[in-house]
Amino acid sequence: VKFTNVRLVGFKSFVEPTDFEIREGLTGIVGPNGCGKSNLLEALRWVMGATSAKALRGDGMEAVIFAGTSMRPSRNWAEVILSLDNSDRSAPAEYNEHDTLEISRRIIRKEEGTQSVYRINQKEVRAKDVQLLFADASSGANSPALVRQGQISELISAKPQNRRRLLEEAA
Amino acid sequence: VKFTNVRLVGFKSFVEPTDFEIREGLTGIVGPNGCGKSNLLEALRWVMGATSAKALRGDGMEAVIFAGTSMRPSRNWAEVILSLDNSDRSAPAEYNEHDTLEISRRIIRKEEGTQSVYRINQKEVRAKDVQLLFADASSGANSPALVRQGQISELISAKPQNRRRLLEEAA
Amino acid sequence: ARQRLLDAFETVNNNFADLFKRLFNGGQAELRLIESDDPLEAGLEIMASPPGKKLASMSLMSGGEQALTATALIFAVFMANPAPVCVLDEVDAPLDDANVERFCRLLHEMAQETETRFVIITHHALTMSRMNRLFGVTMIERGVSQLVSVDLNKAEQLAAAE
Amino acid sequence: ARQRLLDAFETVNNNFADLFKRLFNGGQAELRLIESDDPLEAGLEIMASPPGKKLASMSLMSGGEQALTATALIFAVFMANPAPVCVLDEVDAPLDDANVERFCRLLHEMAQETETRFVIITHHALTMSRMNRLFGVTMIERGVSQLVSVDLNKAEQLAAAE
Ligand SMILES: Nc1ncnc2c1ncn2[C@@H]1O[C@H](COP(=O)(O)OP(=O)(O)OP(=O)(O)O)[C@@H](O)[C@H]1O
Ligand SMILES: Nc1ncnc2c1ncn2[C@@H]1O[C@H](COP(=O)(O)OP(=O)(O)OP(=O)(O)O)[C@@H](O)[C@H]1O
Ligand SMILES: [Mg+2]
Ligand SMILES: [Mg+2]
Repeated sequence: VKFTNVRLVGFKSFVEPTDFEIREGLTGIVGPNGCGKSNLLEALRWVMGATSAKALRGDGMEAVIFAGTSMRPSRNWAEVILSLDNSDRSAPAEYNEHDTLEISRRIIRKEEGTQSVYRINQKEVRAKDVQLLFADASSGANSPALVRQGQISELISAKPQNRRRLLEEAA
Repeated sequence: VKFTNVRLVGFKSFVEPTDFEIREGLTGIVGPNGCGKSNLLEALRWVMGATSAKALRGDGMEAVIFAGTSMRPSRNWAEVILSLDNSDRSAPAEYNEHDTLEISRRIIRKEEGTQSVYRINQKEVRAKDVQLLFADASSGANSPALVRQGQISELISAKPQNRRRLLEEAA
Repeated sequence: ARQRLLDAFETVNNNFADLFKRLFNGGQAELRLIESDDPLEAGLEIMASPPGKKLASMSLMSGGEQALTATALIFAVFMANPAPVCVLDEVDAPLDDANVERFCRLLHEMAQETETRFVIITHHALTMSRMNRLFGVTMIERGVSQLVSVDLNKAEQLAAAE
Repeated sequence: ARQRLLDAFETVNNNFADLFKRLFNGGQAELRLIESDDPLEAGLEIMASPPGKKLASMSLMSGGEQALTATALIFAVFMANPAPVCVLDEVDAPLDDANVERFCRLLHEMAQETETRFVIITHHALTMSRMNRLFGVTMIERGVSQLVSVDLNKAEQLAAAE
């Protein structure tokens, strides 16, 4: 499978629907401090099923919903849609008949709390199904291929025991 | 007192006697990765009595002695000499009659282990005397004014309890 | 001791609020003692909002914003009791050019206010151009460091070369 | 499970030794399992020596050398099982220009070997110049992010502007 696009709607500072194309080779992302570059990586990890509060800045899942500014009201939902090109038919069996896979995650703030809804090609699934889909492609939200800002420093100062867990990702 | 010069002899990668002048205003230190810039700061903290193995890279005091290269043999001693200008006579009483203060620390590798010898104006003193001298000038080896590489990241990820200790430096 | 810590907190908090504004060109920030009524047991929480953004815990800010905020805090403690020398080892690494510009301007202002001598270790071309002088560290012979004076114009060559 | 970890260690260690040489233009590095005979309980120690320097624990290297070595390790794990996309958020922050040059060259080589699509978040002007394309993130309206295509020549302006 090839990753082709990440669409953000109301995710953190990306309140307007935004298409982040993932093209071949090397794509650079640039911009001043605080403009939203790391939020793009967080959106990708989030739609792939990331759940650890530590690795996603913020004290809870609600932290990903656009919180408003002095000029715009806050929102009560956020959604990220990941598009995959499956023309090489390398997806897991139950999704392998489609040329394109669309994985989406939407979170809605309700009175009783927040709720994440996952879909693969419009069909509602569990968080686990999305996580397993990417585990097969060895590219889960916690894969070594997604290096968060500061993660290199963490690896340098990590205890040897914690560093060994990196190997377990490869095993 | 004003800091005027740090002289390194056999300290880490500065095997040749090197004078690091500290002049007024802003002095920039530049150079490629691994060329020795942070070693300069470590030399300053070391001569001021730094003892924490964590804050001085290396598994022991011996780590500061030039360890040799394929072209040069290792050494068995290292010394750093700090020169202070005391023309404003703001030094502690017992050293305040001199225009210049010279604080030196030498470490020698002996069969029974390594030994640090401290001197102030040539007279041998204890590590404690040197630490107290700088405590008076609120500029000890652990003062907030000496910011090690990565210390900003440590402060950001520190537990609130550990951050409070920074305040205790100011109190 | 408890009172001294509270007085220090007061001073540092005021410095911090002011230095944050100078580094961010606006916005606001404050320190809070949390987790305990006893200041000797409390934790230090940092709340900040860059201009146009909401006040929140520092942990929600971007990498560069966090670094600049932590720098404001270190300077706030420093200004409470300025030392004769201040050495900063690559604190500007995560900052963009606009923030580096304000960081250097603040260094010049502090140097004038306190007579402190500043030593700034950096890889940032813009920081180098704002210094009063530059020293370069080289390893012409492998594993052996040498200190040399650097022409402010030659600076970028040195930082890039091997 | 124990054997799988040992096999993974073998592969990653070989990748690591090779990638380190490519990033440092020489030298040597190796991984060691320590603190226990049982690999499932062991710790991972990193030994490295840049060209001309002695083999020692990574903790004795300079900040930039540690970052480059840790990057070699992350890539070593990645190459054992390449994912379709790889995102690196400011891993080049502590590197000088010479190391950034080699880092970018390695990225191009990996992209060709694995067909992985790379996304590199950076403030480094040199890294920007080595990308196939650039996207800029801006906040023209405060607190609201927008993604735009960036002319490779306009890159440095964008990174510096507010
Ligand atoms: N829920 C939210 N709603 C609105 N804005 C948010 C939300 N969460 C985070 N932000 C904003 O996003 C900004 C952080 O963006 P991000 O971390 O992506 O910056 P960055 O471009 O990576 O910067 P740097 O170069 O400093 O790392 C913060 O300033 C914050 O105000
Ligand atoms: N005892 C020693 N003897 C000889 N060389 C040493 C010794 N201790 C450290 N070194 C060398 O000093 C170098 C580290 O220098 P330093 O940390 O000052 O680099 P730096 O200029 O700060 O680099 P960076 O920009 O990556 O932070 C290491 O490469 C190491 O080989
Ligand atoms: Mg970021
Ligand atoms: Mg350094």
